[in-house]
Amino acid sequence: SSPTPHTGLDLPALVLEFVRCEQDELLVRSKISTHLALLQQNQSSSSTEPLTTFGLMCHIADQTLFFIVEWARSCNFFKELKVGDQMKLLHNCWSELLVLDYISRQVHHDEQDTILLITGQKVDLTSLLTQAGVTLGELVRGARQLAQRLQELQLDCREITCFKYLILFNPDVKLLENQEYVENVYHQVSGALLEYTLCVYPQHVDRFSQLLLHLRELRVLSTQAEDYLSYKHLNGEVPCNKLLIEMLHAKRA
Amino acid sequence: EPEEPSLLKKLLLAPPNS
Repeated sequence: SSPTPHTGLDLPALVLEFVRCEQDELLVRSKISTHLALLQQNQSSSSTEPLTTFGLMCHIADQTLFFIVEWARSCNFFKELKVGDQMKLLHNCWSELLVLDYISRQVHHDEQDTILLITGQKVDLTSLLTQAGVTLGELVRGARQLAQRLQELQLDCREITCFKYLILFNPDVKLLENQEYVENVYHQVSGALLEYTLCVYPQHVDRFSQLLLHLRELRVLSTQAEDYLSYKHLNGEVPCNKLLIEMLHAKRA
Repeated sequence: EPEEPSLLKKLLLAPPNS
């Protein structure tokens, strides 16, 4: 739904293939919303503590992770890997894909004073920052600044999709059985994104290097988010979200 | 203590569209 340049240009086939494999955002939104509604229904009918805002955010992140895993499994490149390598790649990049999912939604969300959740709900930014502590406040502001820079760049949905593959097939992940294959996929995606930017934005010759710079900023943010989640988990404030906790442990191990 | 089975591994090994 994001503004994507309508072009008669000859776009890299790989980029078009990536976009074709994207999940239906509205389907994901309805499934996660249904899950949360059931969760809150169970909460209200049982004697357990009502979910805090942070607890709800953890459930949303946990559910989003399920869809991220489902997306990865649908990628042809990913299917070529054995499950051991698939796990290592996802253990490595889960927080970056979560942060990218959040930020890319803000890039195409036109209201400055709210943030848009994957469920379609909007959260008032001022009240969130008022409730948030120092660390979470810094995280939300950092994400917002990055989203604004990507908005100024007019990042489009095809570039976001390429980001996902560059994040998933990270050549820096060690101890892979098929290291060479992952490096090869990374370089193929990187080349396709470069070709795409030169083809669609010829007037912006350093667009590709700017995109890679923002990808590094996203990685820094995701590490900060992991640190925060670890801290909250140690305080016993993260509800029992199996997948989210497993990913956190695997990355921190 | 046997390690808890990985949920991620279960998801990755599940039949497609499960």
